[in-house]
Amino acid sequence: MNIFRGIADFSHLAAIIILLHKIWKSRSCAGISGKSQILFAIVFTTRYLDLLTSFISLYNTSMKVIYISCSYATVYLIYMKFRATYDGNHDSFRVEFLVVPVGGLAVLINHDFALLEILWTFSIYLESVAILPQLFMISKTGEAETITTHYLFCLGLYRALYLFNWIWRFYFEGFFDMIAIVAGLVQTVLYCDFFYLYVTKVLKGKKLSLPA
Amino acid sequence: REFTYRHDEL
Repeated sequence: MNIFRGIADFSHLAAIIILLHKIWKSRSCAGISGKSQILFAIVFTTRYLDLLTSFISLYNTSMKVIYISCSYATVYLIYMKFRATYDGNHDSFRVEFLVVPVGGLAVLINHDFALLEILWTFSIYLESVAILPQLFMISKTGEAETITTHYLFCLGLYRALYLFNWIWRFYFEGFFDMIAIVAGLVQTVLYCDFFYLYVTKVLKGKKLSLPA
Repeated sequence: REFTYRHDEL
């Protein structure tokens, strides 16, 4: 594993833990899109079905299990335990507009027309756009808690670092996967606007708020 | 076809 991959995985883990911790500590999921979290739970579930078919390493298995469990725990906290604090009115992104086209694309453009392969492709495509309900919610309310922005930054950083990981793997291992690369690029681009706000506002100690 | 790298990356 190269350095980019390593930092990326821990950045991803940090994002997941930051979010869980924030909800647990504040006993509230205000400002968090439950829809994005459901999409991430679907992403992990459909991608890590390989837990049942192939063993890579203890690290690999543990991370996959942690990602899946944390994402389900987050969904549970939002929709069950702290449901009263869930801001459903502002979480109004129509997820069917993401899931249906992404599902169609996964069936049409994949490496192999097999169930597990299509589900893997679906999870890659879905992950690239799964954050949209959350970004939509922030644009709707015009602001985000600072801790939420740290979560988003770690999540965006993770995908940006995977791009470097793929460049590395292409040069040193001759490996590349066009589906993952294109989806990863799309995903990273979606965070660019947010990265800009994070650097110019949050890192200077200001709250992230958008002009009305 | 076998896609080992796929199971490796998270």
